[in-house]
Amino acid sequence: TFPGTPKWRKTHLTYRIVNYTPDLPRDAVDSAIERALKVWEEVTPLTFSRMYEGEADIMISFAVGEHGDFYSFDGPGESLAHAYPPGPGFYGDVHFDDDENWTEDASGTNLFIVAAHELGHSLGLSHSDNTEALMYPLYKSTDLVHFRLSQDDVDGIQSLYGPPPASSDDTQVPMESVPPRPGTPAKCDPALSFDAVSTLRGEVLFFKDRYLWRRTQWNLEPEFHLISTFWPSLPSYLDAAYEVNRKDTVFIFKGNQFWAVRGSEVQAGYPRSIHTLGFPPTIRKIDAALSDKDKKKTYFFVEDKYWRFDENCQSMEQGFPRLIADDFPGVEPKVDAAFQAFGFFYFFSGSSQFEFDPNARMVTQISKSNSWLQC
Amino acid sequence: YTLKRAAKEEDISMDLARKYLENYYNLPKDVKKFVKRKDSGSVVKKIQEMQKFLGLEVTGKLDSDTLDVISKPRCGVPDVGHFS
Repeated sequence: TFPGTPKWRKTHLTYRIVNYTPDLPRDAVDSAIERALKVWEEVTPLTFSRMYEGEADIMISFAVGEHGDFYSFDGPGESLAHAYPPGPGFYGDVHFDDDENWTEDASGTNLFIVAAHELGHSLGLSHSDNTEALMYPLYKSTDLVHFRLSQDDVDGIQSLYGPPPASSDDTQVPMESVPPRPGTPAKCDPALSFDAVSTLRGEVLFFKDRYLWRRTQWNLEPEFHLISTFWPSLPSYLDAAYEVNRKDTVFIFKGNQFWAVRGSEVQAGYPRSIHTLGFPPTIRKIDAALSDKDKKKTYFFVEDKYWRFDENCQSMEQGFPRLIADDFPGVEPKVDAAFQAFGFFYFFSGSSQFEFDPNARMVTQISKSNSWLQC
Repeated sequence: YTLKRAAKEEDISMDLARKYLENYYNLPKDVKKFVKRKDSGSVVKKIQEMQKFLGLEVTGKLDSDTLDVISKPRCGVPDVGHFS
């Protein structure tokens, strides 16, 4: 934060786009600013509304050279923009150097990335020395599709404003219509559900929204991280994940795509379409996946059915899909997440967890989904 | 000619570094003193501070990595201190 830790004393802030750059259509500028505000809105209780005239908390403008604040811009390159910490008058304002070539993509200087950084200043964040952070002072063309705040940015802004109010919407919806669900999930929320669960080199990862809990055998208290801390290019709000031990690989699914990660490295050649695994074109996403390490089979759960994939043959087995209810009696037909451990299959459906013995073909225990998280 | 060009390049680098330290690391604005004092403790300290903050190897010298980083586009807000 800045010296004296200036911050806004209210949670609803106004902004105004005072003028536009000739480099971009107006709606592209509007959209970049809105997206940049949303980056911070998602991890704080802050909300923003736009003003079209008068004095807003955050006045956003494009200017060249000397522009009235004794911090002249310097032509193309070097200083791209600056912004003032929270306060009245010019404080909170954002100025972009219009001698830059502002673009929607990474071909020039990407307006969204710079705006998100500058708005961080407007909200009270100073520069970070963490090179992964949005608030690191040097401009870098980030993977714009998978842009995420770093944990450092989130910790910084939440030290000023706290986390957003918890969300109660845990409904799984297709990728195309995933709404931004603000809120940091609470591990002991009795209604907690998981997006996906997978083992990884002896640990268990519980994915939820943009986060994961990491449960290791040597530390009963789970660690909590942003998914982007380990895999910056992966999406959040995952659908499914499973580990293939002999490949030392975790496969991660979202929508009709999947990624392969080995440790913290996303493997080349991904994402791939889920249809390369043998799913029919009508399947647009999967709900959960489970790897049976002993039999080298992977189960994919989609609505009330499941498919089985032979890891040896690398093909989907004949005779599938089958009904979940027929082969996993007692398990809720809609599965959010699943994994294998200690010879059991664990299925997660909403806030409930079903321990299933595949040999006895019966549910042996029902508990809360978050029972793995020391709750 | 070669010697003169090398000297000129060094001047440009020094000028760039001076402006960078003035703008972002609160180095007092005094051109002549900076050039004269480029090896003096306070300037070296500022260079080290900058290198540490930006994740560079802390040498206290304007090496090629440091010069490369300070010529990259960046946010105009100072890294240390605040707007005066």
